[in-house]
Amino acid sequence: MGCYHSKKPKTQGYEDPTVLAAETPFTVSEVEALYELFKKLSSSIINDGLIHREEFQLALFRNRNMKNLFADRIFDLFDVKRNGVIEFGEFVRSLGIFHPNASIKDKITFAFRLYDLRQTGFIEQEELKEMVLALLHESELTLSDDVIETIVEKTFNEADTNGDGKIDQEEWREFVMKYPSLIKNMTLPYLKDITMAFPSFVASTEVEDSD
Amino acid sequence: ASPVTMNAFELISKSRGLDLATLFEK
Repeated sequence: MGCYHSKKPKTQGYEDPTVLAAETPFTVSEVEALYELFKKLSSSIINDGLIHREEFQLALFRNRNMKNLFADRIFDLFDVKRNGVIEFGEFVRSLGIFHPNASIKDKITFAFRLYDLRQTGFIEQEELKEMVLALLHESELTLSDDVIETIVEKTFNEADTNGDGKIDQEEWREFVMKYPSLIKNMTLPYLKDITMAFPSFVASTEVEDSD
Repeated sequence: ASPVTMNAFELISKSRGLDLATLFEK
């Protein structure tokens, strides 16, 4: 069996890898490898087995105080229980959407929820402009107000095919089909090789993969 | 592509905050 460890540390929010593997595109070994990554991220500032917002920011930007609208939205979506931290199960289930084998439908839905800043069930023009401004701020790219307005309006009108002033899920799906690069960042090829990144853990895994 | 010719969603999808690959960097 190759079991070097008789017991696995059971930290707060830890979930059975076999259950997580059954619910996601990951194998049991991959979930175990993700636990190694999770442990690293969740102990970078506060060693409590939970990823806090600052730890997430630190991992993404090497800066715990880096404010970024999109990273905040990702954190909020990963934090399914909305209790201000990401637990292991939430981490694995959310990352599952970014797996190359996850369904395009799930990726499109996740991106929609990400951009629906105020969670109204629609992406509104004001939200789109807010996101463009946030991106410009982050990239230090300078565009005139007129150019920003033109980009936002043109995009919005193209996506809002029924012309009701907001982008719904179906309009978003059609827009992504037209511009597939929009969900490119919803796929992390790296997740297919996650066990290669953390081989030390795989050697000590308790559960053998069924597939 | 120039930012001016991109649609708004293409532009925002370039955010570093959406690039989770950095989570896996050692």
